Amino acid sequence: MNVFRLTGDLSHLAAIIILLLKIWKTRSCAGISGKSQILFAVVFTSRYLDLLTSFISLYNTSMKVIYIGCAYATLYFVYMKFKATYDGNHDTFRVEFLLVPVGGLSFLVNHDFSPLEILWTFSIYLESVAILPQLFMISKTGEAETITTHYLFFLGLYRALYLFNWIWRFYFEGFFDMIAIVAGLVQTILYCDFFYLYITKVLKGKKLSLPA
Amino acid sequence: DIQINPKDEL
Repeated sequence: MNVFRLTGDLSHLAAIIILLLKIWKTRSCAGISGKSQILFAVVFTSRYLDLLTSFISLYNTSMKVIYIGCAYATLYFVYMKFKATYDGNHDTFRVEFLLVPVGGLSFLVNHDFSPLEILWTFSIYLESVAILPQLFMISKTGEAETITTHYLFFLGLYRALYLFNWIWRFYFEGFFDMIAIVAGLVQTILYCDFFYLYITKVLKGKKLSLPA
Repeated sequence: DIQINPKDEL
């Protein structure tokens, strides 16, 4: 565990909690892509099946349980408790365009052709693109609430910090996982445009709105 | 030597 890994995990946790609190406090999931949230729930579920097969540490197990629990709580908010506020008309990204290629790729490029390993690989690939429905929704409506941009910032920052973690681990532990690294790079690159807008607008007190 | 892919990350 190095500082990049820990701050990455905490940043991920912050993102998830910010989103839950935003929905809870405003009693609304307006501007949130339910489709991205479904994809994140699928990501956590398929990746953390090893909760049933192996124990790594109390930290590892608790974080996995918290991530999964929060993902399903978010889904419950969006599709049940605050369903009336969910803006499905703008959440029109076709997720099958992500699921089919990602599913195919996880069968073709993986570390080991076994069910758990393929599901882990699938989750890594899917996570890298799971935010696209949310970014698509923002580009359609042309704006995002500031609290939603904080959520996106921490969610993007988390994988960027993991990239530094992987550089660290490569130099100091001889560890590298090409699948995670390439997917993590793709994931971080997808946020770059958003990071630019966040720094130049939101951090200067302006609302994130895109030119028409 | 290089160790690949233990699942200790989240």
